[in-house]
Amino acid sequence: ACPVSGAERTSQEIWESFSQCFTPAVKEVVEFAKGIPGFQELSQQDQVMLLKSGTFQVLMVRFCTLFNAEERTVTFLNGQTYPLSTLRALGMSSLLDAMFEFSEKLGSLGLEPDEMALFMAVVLVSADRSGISDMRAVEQLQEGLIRALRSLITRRRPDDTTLFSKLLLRLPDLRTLNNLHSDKLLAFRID
Amino acid sequence: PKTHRVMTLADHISHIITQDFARNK
Repeated sequence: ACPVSGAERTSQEIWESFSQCFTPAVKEVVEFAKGIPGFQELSQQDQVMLLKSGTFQVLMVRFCTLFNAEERTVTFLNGQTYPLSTLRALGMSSLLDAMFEFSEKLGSLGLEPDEMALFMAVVLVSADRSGISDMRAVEQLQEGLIRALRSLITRRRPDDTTLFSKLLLRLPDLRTLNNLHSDKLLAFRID
Repeated sequence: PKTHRVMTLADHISHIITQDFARNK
């Protein structure tokens, strides 16, 4: 839904602050993807396709740490923190609720930064594949990244046999988040 | 003056990605 809020200035400010953070964050996912071993061996078309279908999900993982479940606040990448109630007034409440729930579940797994980065790589190459020309190459890339993630996690936590599967169970959550919210209308101010 | 374009999040992401790859061709 388009944002509606009494205090016109604050909602406008919030949208601008969101838009200013969002575009660079998308560009950072593109740079991140180019750093994934093997990603740039895919055809340019397949790289673009995976990024178009996976970037929103990678951002959801990345934004997890910005959602503070206890205090019900969200901190944008520019450091500004907003209470959930203020953001609800912008009409994104179902996305916000889903994000709080998702970030609580992922946060509870206590991943290290490098494990989180490898998980984001798996998220990207596990994105929707309609439009992919070389399916085999994408599957091989995905298998390699999942193997690397499993060995990193099991090496660090040999006695925790459930963490890896709990992590993979987040993939369908992300797919749902993506399908429910990435096609929502959002106003962006473009200079 | 700032132009105000309405688009979906998915379209906004696609737009940025297409621009990036076009620029780095």
